[in-house]
Amino acid sequence: QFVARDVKKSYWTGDIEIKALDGISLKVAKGDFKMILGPSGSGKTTLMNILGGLDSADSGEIIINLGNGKFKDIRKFTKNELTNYRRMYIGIIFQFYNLIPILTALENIELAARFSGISNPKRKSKEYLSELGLGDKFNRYPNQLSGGEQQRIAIARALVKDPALILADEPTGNLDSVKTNEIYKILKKLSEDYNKTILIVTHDEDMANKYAKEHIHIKDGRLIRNQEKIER
Amino acid sequence: QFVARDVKKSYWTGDIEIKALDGISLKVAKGDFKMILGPSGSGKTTLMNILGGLDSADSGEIIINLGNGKFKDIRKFTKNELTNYRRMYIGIIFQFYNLIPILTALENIELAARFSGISNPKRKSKEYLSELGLGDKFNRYPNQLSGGEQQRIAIARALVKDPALILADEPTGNLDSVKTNEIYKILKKLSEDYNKTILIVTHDEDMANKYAKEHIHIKDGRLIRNQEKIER
Ligand SMILES: Nc1ncnc2c1ncn2[C@@H]1O[C@H](COP(=O)(O)OP(=O)(O)OP(=O)(O)O)[C@@H](O)[C@H]1O
Ligand SMILES: Nc1ncnc2c1ncn2[C@@H]1O[C@H](COP(=O)(O)OP(=O)(O)OP(=O)(O)O)[C@@H](O)[C@H]1O
Ligand SMILES: [Mg+2]
Ligand SMILES: [Mg+2]
Repeated sequence: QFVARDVKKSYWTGDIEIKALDGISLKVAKGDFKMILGPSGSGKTTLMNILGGLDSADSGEIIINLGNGKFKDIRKFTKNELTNYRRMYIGIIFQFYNLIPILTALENIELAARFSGISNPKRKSKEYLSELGLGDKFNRYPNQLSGGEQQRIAIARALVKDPALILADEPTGNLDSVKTNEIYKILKKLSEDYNKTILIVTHDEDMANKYAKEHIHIKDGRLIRNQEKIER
Repeated sequence: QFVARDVKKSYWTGDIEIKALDGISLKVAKGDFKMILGPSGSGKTTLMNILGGLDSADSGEIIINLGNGKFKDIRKFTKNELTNYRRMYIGIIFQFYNLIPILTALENIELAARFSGISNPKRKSKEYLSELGLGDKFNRYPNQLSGGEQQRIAIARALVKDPALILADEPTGNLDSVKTNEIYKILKKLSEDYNKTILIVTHDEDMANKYAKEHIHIKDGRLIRNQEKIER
């Protein structure tokens, strides 16, 4: 699906350089289901935002397999290619949801669905919300919903687009264990049955071990080891 | 510390009533350390907001022991009493932090510290931030910090006030397991050594079992059982 090579990204506050990503290289195949773990502040969200085309790396390459034999470095996308990439190819579940406050739950999902070009956007938006237990909450605004309910809108919005690559940044932090397991099962099924590529940032090592054989560990903006499921 | 009796709270969307709290009764003693668990949408945040004086119940009583033999129903507080209650008596760690975007990490903590009337507010603000691993981030703005870094500012802000009652609404959802354990240890110590009353909403049943003997379970706005640590 993609190969990231030596990706670097720094933030600057005044003249102090914060190396959020300090040379990350990563190979992810189509249909992979991988967990990304690492301490708070280690660069996981920065990596997700760069892979999702929402932020730009300072250096390195991120070569994407666009299907039909085409490969391209996302850093060389034109403005239009980047917009299409974000709307159709990628489904991102943000750590802090980024819901639009003046749209209802249903409208939030529908907006993403329509931009992604899928068929029957309204019906599918309703189906996803219902599947996530929000069937009686279509017309609520985000500020009329609990933390976990908002998180589920963010999840539905990424999935309804039927994207090739799903980037989930701590998608279950505000959900109880029953719903957390439901989300992981949905994501795992998308990988196994629909060949979607799934990267999940999580702090929950038990869930990581339960659902994925492959874990990626990040610390101080670098990979520390690419390892199999930890046996206990 | 307090006794809550038959507390009810509804939200209305149009003419539909959502019973967020449907008659909750709860007794919490000074120095208690209790976990509150329950499904997403069950009323935990609503309960925290009411106990913290940020939202008002529709009916019921919440009788607080203010120390020096005084007891009062927070629903009968005057405007000034409620302001003091929120600033000095209560430390709340919000599920979504509620940091002030135009203040730095240090300024966010200091504001709460000054309002609470504690001595040496600036020094203590720095100490708490350093203790939580943010010693090199005093002057960053919230949007220049990772999710878990922002969460730790929210934690520091509640603790620096040295409050009698700490209400932590999912305080470690964005933290890795090392930092999560550090936070639980800090909170546990505040209860055991400083006799502070601590209520923690969490979805993490393993942490709940590891740190607290007493769990409170909420579902559909009601208590379902008050139970001891689950043995496995
Ligand atoms: N402003 C509001 N208007 C309408 N309904 C609301 C509002 N705020 C919360 N609710 C509803 O009240 C119920 C309880 O919400 P609350 O935020 O207390 O849940 P919670 O237990 O904290 O959930 P979570 O674990 O997802 O954070 C939910 O069904 C929610 O949809
Ligand atoms: N806009 C910014 N300006 C300055 N520094 C930033 C900015 N955004 C992030 N950082 C820093 O970059 C580093 C990586 O941040 P990132 O958000 O990727 O971490 P993370 O691994 O997602 O952490 P968490 O688990 O807490 O969400 C952190 O040290 C953070 O303080
Ligand atoms: Mg993050
Ligand atoms: Mg909540």
